[in-house]
Amino acid sequence: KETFVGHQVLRITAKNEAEIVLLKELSQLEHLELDFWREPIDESLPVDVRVPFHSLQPVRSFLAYNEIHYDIMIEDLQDLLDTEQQEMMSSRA
Amino acid sequence: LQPRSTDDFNYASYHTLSEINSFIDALVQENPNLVSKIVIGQSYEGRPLNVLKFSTGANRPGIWIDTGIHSREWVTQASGTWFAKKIVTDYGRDAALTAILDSFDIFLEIVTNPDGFQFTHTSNRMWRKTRKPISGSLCVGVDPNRNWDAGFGGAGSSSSPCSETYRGPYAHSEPEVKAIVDFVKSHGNLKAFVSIHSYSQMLLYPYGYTKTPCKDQAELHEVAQRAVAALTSLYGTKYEYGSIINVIYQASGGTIDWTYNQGVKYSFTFELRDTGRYGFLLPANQIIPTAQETWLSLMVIMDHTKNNSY
Repeated sequence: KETFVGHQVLRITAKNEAEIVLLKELSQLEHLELDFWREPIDESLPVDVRVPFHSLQPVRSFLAYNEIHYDIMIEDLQDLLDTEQQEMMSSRA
Repeated sequence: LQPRSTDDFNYASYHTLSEINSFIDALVQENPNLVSKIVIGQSYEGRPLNVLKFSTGANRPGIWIDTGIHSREWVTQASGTWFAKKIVTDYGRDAALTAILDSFDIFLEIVTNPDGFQFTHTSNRMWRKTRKPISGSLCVGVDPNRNWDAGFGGAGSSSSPCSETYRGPYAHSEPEVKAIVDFVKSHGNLKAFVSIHSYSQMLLYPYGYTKTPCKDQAELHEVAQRAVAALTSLYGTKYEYGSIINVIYQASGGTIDWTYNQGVKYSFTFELRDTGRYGFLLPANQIIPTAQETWLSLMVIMDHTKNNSY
């Protein structure tokens, strides 16, 4: 079973079209294995991206260097998945 | 342990595929004069594509609702289960729903992508696509919301099998999609088609593959406006609404673009609740509020469909 220990989901709020373009470039970097839950389309819409643990540092650096604002929406994805599983189990019980 | 009846089913919890299938069978058994199960095909891995048919008479026009074509969007399958129970509970009690069911059949496909859904429960909670292997690639699966023959292969879909928006080798290549295509064509009298996704709080109508407005845009916009107002009235959840390409992005090969082009005028797609904290992992305590508010907007769409024959 695939686990997501250390994966974070970032909510990125681009403030202009230039930042959207940068985020689209980020999404093309396949080695980062990013999973865009909400894609960079327009500055009016937030961008949510799941970042594997091994890509956190480069992604954060990219965002900081380009002064693109983000919040951590999910601190550790696996924690949330474990909670979800526990709730399902207790519901069955 | 299986619930003894659909009254015992916990609607405020997420459930496995087998639990949902047991729920479907129980609902049919408890309501034989209103509900039946039809199997419209098989998934790639051979699972039945179950559709609940709510009907009070023969030869009726139909309203289609599907939930969970993207497997990781668990709140959609959970909402679909709640909708099914709501229909049998309200028929004969709620005048508006009773009037709808007295002239229309409602078809509800709760788990539109059962292979993907099963995979999210057993192997990868974040799986979105179907599970059909791709010839010549190590990557698996197609985005079933890019696989329809409506601008297929255009911008807003990917030709890369490893992409989450991979469109597939050809239109309707996925058995889960082809089964709905065959059903819509063979039925021939669907008047509304609603495909439910999560998450970003939107109610959308065609088109996604072109900026050209659909010919019924003014009417669909007005219906969407009322549907969203109804939804918001319950818990204050704010929705955006409009055409797919204008509100969210260009997306080719999408479900409701195809159904609209087939003549199903009232074609809509939802993106359900976004708390801003959980994305696809919406906590189970949000299931019922999400389903409740969505139901209000579904009622607006179904009621409008009933009152505006075409």
